[in-house]
Amino acid sequence: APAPRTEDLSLGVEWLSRFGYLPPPDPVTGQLQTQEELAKAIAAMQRFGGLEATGVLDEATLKLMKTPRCSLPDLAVPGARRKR
Amino acid sequence: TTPALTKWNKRNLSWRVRTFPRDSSLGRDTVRALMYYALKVWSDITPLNFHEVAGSNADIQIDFSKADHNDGYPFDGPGGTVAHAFFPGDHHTAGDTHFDDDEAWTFRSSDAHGTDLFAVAVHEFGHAIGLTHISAIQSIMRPYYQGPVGDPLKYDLPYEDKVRIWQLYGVRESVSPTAKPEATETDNHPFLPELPDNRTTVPLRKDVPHRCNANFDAVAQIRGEAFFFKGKYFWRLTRDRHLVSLQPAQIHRFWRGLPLHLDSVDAVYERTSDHKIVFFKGDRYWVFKDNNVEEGYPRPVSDFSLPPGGIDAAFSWAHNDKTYFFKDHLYWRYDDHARRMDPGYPAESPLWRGIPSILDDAMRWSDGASYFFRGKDYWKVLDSELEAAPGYPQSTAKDWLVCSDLQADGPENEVRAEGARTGARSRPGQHDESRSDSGYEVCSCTS
Repeated sequence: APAPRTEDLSLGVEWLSRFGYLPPPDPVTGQLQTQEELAKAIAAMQRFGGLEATGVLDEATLKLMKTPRCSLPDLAVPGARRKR
Repeated sequence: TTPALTKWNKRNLSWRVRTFPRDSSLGRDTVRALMYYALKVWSDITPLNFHEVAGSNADIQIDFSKADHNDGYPFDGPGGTVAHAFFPGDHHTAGDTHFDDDEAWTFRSSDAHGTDLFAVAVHEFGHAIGLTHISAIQSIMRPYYQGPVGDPLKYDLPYEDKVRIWQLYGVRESVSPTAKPEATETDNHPFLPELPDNRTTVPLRKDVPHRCNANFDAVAQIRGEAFFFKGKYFWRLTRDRHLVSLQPAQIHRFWRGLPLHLDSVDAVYERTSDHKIVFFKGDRYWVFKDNNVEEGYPRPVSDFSLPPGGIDAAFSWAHNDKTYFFKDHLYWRYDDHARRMDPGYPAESPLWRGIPSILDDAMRWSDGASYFFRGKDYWKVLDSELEAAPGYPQSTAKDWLVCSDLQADGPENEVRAEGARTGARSRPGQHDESRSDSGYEVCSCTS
């Protein structure tokens, strides 16, 4: 698959963070995520949205990300989990 | 990861539309009606009751906001995020529901034109009562807007959503978890226009009783005003005995929390001990603080040491501050301060001579007298007296409900009589139900 455009990647990372698929931005590394983390988050988003879980930010995934939706996250924000 | 489940501990939840869309084709009444129906979707199948209130203390505050509105969930103009709601809890924003005012909110419009407000509201109120997002394609709790969901009056939740909300609150009495609900009676509920517009009035139902020929189910003095109840309706008179409206208001639209299917009440009175208002119907009673039902009601009338079968009448006698309950030929005396029945009751035949032995209801009034109602008549008993005043019974319709002799005989005479009273001329054979030709307008306030 062709590599996603920079602006799509930026939109994707912001979207995935906002709706609970990626942890909130780290104060040191900013929005930087490993490729593996990003692929896992995209796959989770695709599964939740009823798409094939490829982990690739493809056209169908971007289209779903641009679909009007509720502001609340789909998953609890991982970084917000409390210690036992 | 699924967020921890939160739910309301109470079952009666108030709601209010605090701000309306600014440049929308939907009128305020349409927005309120859509919110009512979207909440009803959930209350139809769970033991939750929603009632609209006017004050600022509603559990579910509904707003139409733009961009950043200081809750951590800024809106982003048309498209993108369209709404959100806060989960139940102790936080002051719990249950609050916000819609993006930049969306083109629609009702009964095709998918291509805007965002269907009812569909989004059902989803958001799901959050407001504790549901999280779910991936099931059929679910209304899927996070993505999926277009209109059809007629609000006929909408039936997908099974996944029913099961999830039942897990939180249980199943509403009278709902079978496996049966598909039948279409509910719609004429009890707010009017939804065929096309979005700015209607501000609700058409009158055909079963509205007429005040001039009714014998009332219950009469009560509440906060100094008189309330006459008949079927699902009531009339209200101010402290100086002016009828607020010639048309009755629907009981459940003012007394928030009474069951919608309640077709009448037996007796109503205001407790002198704490000024709460008590409604009786059959074996059950409800206690209201102002016009909102208290948690935990209905309760059985046995709480008052009354036998099953309910009562005909209840009133608090100013002379001794005791509450009297009447049923057929029996009456009881109750101490509302001590919350117990006085010994020696029930007794037979009313304490007061000259009034009927069976009553529809009774009330004290600010002139110090007690008033007893039966059929179309009433009797007045002066303060501390034990006998009806001379000259009674008199016509309730005439003396309390602004009816003439002619009207008190039947509603068919009303147009002629009111036309005469207001100076308008009625042509023979003319039936003017709206009365607008006579220059006589009727307003009805229900909240």
